[in-house]
Amino acid sequence: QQNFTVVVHGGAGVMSKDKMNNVQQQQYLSKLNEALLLGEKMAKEGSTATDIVVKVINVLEDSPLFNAGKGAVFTHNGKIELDASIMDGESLNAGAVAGARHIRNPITAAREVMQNSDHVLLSGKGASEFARQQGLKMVSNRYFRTPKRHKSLKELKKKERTRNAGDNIG
Amino acid sequence: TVGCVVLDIYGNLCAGTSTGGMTNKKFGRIGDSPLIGAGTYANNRTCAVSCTGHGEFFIRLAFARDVSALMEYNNLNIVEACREELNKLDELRGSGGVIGVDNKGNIAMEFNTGGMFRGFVNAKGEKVIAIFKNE
Repeated sequence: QQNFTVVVHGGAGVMSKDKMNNVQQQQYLSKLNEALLLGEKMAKEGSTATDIVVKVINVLEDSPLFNAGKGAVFTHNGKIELDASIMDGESLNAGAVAGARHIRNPITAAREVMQNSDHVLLSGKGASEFARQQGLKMVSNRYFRTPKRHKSLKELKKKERTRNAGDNIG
Repeated sequence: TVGCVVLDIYGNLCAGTSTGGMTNKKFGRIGDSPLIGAGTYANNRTCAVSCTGHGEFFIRLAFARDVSALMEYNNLNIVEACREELNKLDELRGSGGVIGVDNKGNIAMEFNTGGMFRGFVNAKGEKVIAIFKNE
């Protein structure tokens, strides 16, 4: 068996067993397991590290559980803006997108920037334009919305109004 | 934020990070996730790193690149380098976490928060998935 390792994270923060019930915990564990199973399968089949990173992150981006892709948090203006980056350790090539509103899978766009452009970081409308040119899947900004994240925005804005903000750390 | 770091069977490393940023962000704010060297870094000589947390602090520390530099120039292993960098994050009163894999397949999953959604699998069949501290 040739050596390989796949490591994933789905964000760090204020977490306690008291605030997350068993059902919620199982949802997160199950999705992380799904991502790792895919990574393990791809690694065993000989996929490159770059392909594995992109496909594993796609699983997490497509899940509303995590703050990336579907389920990402809202900006002050009620939009959802996504960022992603990727780096290849062999070539030291890298790619990234920032402030993207319509690219369904930002990590896929980051790889396109890395592999098919002369640049490292594209932002905003330009990133979307490039992603569209590369044939990536584009979606309405509404695709990323979830009720849970919308509620979080409303609560933070309410705290702002009462000059009690300070816990809006992502 | 989500992230993934991989050592493939050819001995190559790759790191990726994807995020929505912080709730209620304004002015086109971005954090460390799309910034190479801050939230994401990979170098076959050392390691692949993906970060999560309060981005402004990770940017100021050039966190991900610094983990690699600590391995390359100070001969720290992947866990020591991530912990050293988290100590710097603590000093700035920043919060978050980091995952890393070195070019031998050794891993790190370190954080200074109550938890981090995390997991790994390797060719030996070892597999861990966890959420909270001390798991």
